[in-house]
Amino acid sequence: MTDTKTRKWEQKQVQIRTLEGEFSVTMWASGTDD
Amino acid sequence: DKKTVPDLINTYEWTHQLSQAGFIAAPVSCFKHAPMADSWDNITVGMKVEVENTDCDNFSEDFPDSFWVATVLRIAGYKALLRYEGFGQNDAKDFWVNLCSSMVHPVGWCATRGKPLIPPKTIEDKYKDWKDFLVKRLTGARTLPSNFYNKVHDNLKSRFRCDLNLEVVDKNKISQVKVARIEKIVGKRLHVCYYDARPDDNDFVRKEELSGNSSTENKCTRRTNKLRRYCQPPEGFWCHEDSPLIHPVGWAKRVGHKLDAPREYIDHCAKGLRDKDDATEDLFPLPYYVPAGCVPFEAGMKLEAIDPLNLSAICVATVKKILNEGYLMIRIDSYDDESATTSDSDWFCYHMTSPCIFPVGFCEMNDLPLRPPKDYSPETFTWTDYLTLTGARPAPAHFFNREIPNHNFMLGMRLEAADLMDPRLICVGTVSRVIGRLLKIHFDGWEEDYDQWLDCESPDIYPVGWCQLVAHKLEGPPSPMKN
Repeated sequence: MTDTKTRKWEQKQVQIRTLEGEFSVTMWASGTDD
Repeated sequence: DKKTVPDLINTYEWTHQLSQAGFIAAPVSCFKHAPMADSWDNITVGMKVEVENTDCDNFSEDFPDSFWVATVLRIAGYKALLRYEGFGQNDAKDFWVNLCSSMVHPVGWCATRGKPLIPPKTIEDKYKDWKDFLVKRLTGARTLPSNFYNKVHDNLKSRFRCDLNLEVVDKNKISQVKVARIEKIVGKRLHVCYYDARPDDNDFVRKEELSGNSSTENKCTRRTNKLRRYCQPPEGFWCHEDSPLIHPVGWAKRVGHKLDAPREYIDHCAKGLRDKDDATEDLFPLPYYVPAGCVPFEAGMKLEAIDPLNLSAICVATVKKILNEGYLMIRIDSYDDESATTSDSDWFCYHMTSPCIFPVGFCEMNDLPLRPPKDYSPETFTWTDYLTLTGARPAPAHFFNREIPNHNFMLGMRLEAADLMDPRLICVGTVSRVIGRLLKIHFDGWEEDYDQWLDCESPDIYPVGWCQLVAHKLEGPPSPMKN
């Protein structure tokens, strides 16, 4: 999904690892991944 | 640790200044030639990153290094003030980092390397459920793209390589270019060595070889001597790869500029031949195309120009010769009489679109001091009388580049700038005036005599943190003790 306001930001699932275990969160990353 | 590199010993750290009231760094996006400038607007306050957690037990067999999430609180050039997530309003462990350094990672980086996030000791008992806390804090927040460091790395690469030959303005005779070879590249700044360089060659213009500008020669020598007390001895000549002082092999012949080169080089160029180590045109910024016969300037026209030998002065100047492709040879009228110098040795080549040349009246219109011709004083000089006396025509205002980019530089902004009288030195500086696209850069701690007028798109100015990023030494303000 892309931020329609700026078209610069992309929503992505980010993996987090803690001592208790691993989970994912949804964050925005600036759209330079391509 | 870059500080252990011999070249970086005593490099200046901005850290103690960054948090001072009123400190404003020019944003990275102002410097088009700087790494990441085109995407820096995406780096924002509130962004989350993963960084080393220094608030932890020194050693754990299971986890030799510890990481945690931090929030960007402030941005100053490439530097960012970070606060570990969970500290709330507690600023006790806030710290500045260079966002482009390998110590800062996008959120998610640790998991991809199997490293768990470990909360800092100060807050480890603050929450029972860190997962719940992190989900709340991170969901919907912004972070760096996962390829951020690949981008940084790509952005740091020079178009040039060592051993390439090119034509460089001769620092000892500014009216000619000289064949030179690239010796070293640091942060897209090229260390070039003239083909006939002597082992003791220095960056600053040598006193006995300067043609008629005694104030400049003393200034260069004085400053270099001051700095030499705590710097390595200077060698060779430095300039940025986008500098207008460097040109591809064959440029001088093409535009009709004076060239100092070995016989075989001249023969080589005359035959249109190229060597594998010759820098070609595609490596240089695209020149402004001026069709033959479309240069409106004429020899003898008067104008105002930044003195290439003393960048703190804007001077009365004369167009001496028209070269091909829109290049002009210009002479500063305050230099010693031409008859007293070696003919045209102090002419300097500016392109007709250069932002460093101005129409007659530019200084007056902007309330700037104008250095008058030799034997005139600023109090008595008037353009009207001078033009009448010399019978010269002023170059009309519409001949000049009047475009003012939306550059966003503002008075008081801090930056890092090359000292163009000794360009191996990058110093801490401040924007002290903004006139359209023209910036006056003041070197912190030095007298105003050392200020430099530079264009807002000059490749010789950099954001705070650039030197650290490219591993170039940064010269701090001179300390009173050392002076």
